[in-house]
Amino acid sequence: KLNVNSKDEL
Amino acid sequence: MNIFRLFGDLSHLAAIAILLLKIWKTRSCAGVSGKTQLLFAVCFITRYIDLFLHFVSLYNTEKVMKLIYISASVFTCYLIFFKFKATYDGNHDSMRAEFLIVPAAGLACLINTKFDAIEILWTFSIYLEAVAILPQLFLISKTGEAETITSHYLFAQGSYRALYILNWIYRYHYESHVDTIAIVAGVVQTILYCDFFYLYITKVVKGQKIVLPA
Repeated sequence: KLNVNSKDEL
Repeated sequence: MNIFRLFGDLSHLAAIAILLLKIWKTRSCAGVSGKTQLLFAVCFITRYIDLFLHFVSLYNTEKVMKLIYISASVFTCYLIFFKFKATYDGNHDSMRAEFLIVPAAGLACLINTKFDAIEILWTFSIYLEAVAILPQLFLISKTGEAETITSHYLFAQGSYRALYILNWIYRYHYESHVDTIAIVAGVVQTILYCDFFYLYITKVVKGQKIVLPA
């Protein structure tokens, strides 16, 4: 499963 | 972290630094859209709201970068609307920012990953960032030209999200990481710069100034 939008980007 | 995201963030930092230097050195914000800078400040504050909600020790570069983005963009707005207000070209900076903020807020409530406050704010920030440069591009089309230093600012600002697209391709392929909302908004954002990128590469690189209509 694609891990969606982990907020690890600026 | 991959090379594309690293250079993307560096390009973003460079854009912010170039603009600050231009305003500070020339003591003028002529040719700079105050509305775009306000929209960017709103983007950073709504996206990094977690910095305010629970204090985080500045233990990693990401937190420091977030604080740099927020403080630099607020300081830029201060320079434009207060310190060098006399040089602010309000007549040409006439695109209605509400026409960008309201649809971004509405869309963030309709299309999001999770319907909770932080997620909606983050989504709003992503959508708003995609169109935040429009008042600046509008101002340049009204004045018919852009100072060379402002062109460099725009090139760095546009390159940052273009590099992020490469980062997302990389992460999809190697980390099977996908964030559809950020990707779609990032592609729209980068497309808005295409016309400018063409002018920048065909003119500014040769030492000419950008004059519109091209």
